[in-house]
Amino acid sequence: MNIFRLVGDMSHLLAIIILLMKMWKSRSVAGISGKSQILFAIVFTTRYLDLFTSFVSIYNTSMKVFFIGTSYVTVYFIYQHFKPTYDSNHDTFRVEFLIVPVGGLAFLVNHEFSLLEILWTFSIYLESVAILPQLFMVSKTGEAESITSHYLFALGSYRALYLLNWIYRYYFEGFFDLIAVVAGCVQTILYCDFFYLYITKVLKGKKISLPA
Amino acid sequence: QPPKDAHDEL
Repeated sequence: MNIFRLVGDMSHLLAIIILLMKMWKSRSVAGISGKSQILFAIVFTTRYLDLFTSFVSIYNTSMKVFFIGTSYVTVYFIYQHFKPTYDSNHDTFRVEFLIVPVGGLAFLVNHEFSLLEILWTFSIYLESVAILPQLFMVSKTGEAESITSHYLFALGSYRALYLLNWIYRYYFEGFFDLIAVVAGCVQTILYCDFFYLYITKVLKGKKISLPA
Repeated sequence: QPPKDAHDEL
């Protein structure tokens, strides 16, 4: 464990808590893409299947349980509990255009041709594009609530910090995972436009409107 | 073969 990965995990945790608090306090899921949240639930489910077979640490296991649990609660909030406030007309990204290519790529490009490893690779590739429905929805609605912007900033920062973690681990531990690094770069690059708007607008008290 | 200490990250 290193500071970059720890801060990254905390940023990820914060993003999830911000989202749940926004939904619970405002009793609304307006502006939130249910499709992205479904993709995140798939990402965690396929990545953490080793939850019961390989123990890394208490921290690792408890975070995995938290991420899986909250991802399903979030999907439940959107499609059941606060369904009347779900804006399905603006959440129209065709996720099959993400899942099929990502599934095919995971089958072809992976570290080991085993079920668990292919599912882990699928999860890594899927996570890199899972935010697209949400960014697409923000561009369609033309703006995002500031709380949603904070959620996106924390979520985008987590994988950016993981890039620093991989640089650290390469030099100090000789650890290098090309699949995770490439997907992490793609994932972080997708947030660049949003990061720019967040820093130039939201931090000055303005609202975000995409496309800028 | 997965990298050393495979998938010890979240």
